[in-house]
Amino acid sequence: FYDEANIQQVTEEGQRLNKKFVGENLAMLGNKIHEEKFQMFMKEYGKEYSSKEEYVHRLGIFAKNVIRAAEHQALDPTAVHGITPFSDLSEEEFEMKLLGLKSGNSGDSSLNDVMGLSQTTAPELDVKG
Amino acid sequence: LPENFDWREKGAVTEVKNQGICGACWAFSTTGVMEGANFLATGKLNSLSEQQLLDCDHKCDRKDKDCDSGCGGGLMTNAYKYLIEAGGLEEEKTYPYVGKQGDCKFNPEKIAARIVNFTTISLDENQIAANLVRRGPLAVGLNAVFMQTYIGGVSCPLICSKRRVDHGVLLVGYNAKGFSILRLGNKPYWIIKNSWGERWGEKGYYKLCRGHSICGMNSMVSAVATATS
Repeated sequence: FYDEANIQQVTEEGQRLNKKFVGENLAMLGNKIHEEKFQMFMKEYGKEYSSKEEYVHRLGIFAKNVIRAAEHQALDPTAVHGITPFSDLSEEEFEMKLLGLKSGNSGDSSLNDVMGLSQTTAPELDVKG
Repeated sequence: LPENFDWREKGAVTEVKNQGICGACWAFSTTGVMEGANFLATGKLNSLSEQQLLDCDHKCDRKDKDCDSGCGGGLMTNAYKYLIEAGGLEEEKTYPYVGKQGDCKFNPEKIAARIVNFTTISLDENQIAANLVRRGPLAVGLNAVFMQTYIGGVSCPLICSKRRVDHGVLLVGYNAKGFSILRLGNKPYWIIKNSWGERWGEKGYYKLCRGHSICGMNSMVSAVATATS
């Protein structure tokens, strides 16, 4: 009879507790949604993890990458961003394991120097019309 | 220049490959440009060996001292220099990809494609298009930050550093019209072959908007010429 639906505490302490309760439930709901998506991702891409700890670790990275994909979607609205085969890799792992072009932090001018651009650039072609 | 151009339709591009968990994009970009140039020179499309580059190419850039080091990364231009010295590349079937660096097992008698020369291409995107049409698919470096989450469509990020060029890919064509739902219009784009398998992106390909030097795609472009025999 005296459940939360019928009686709501309106004192300061009650509001604080209510906010905490709502926050915790939202976080749990968020984690559940992420875990469901993660399990679909594992099935889709045939992913297996060696231990429960590794599973939890990858789930955490996956959740961050879901948020990152939403950020990318906002920054790159003409493309579609979302869950890919690399959604269980951190940014650092992605760079280390899937990229691999050296001089990656150079500016344009030094890249040109690396390539010896001034010496070997192809002659200009006619592109009119 | 043609309005649209795609080397895949002309048979100059091999199937999408998969580098696995190995930082060997530079080797896949190198074999891609060699495969295309060899097709132009001989009319034959041969899938060439990335593993030969991983195992045998340890060339260093003379200025920055960056050396090609298998899954640890490399540069396409270093690889061209190695190939000129070594004589050429074996085919994929004689020197297959295993995704980790091992001992060099290169056999000069099995060379399938020989490089004669290489060149870099200017920063101008019209020149890049003209050289693509004339010389075949081009090796390109770009900033891959948006590629980890890319699924499809024309990628045209509002912010993408042109300086942090960290991924080697293959430019195979361009298109004048790629429909954008957001803009309810068409955007011109580059067609880029990646080496992360067919399950990534648009069947292994990336569409990157054209005309904005986006993600530094114009800063490290190169082509090769191969021998006809």
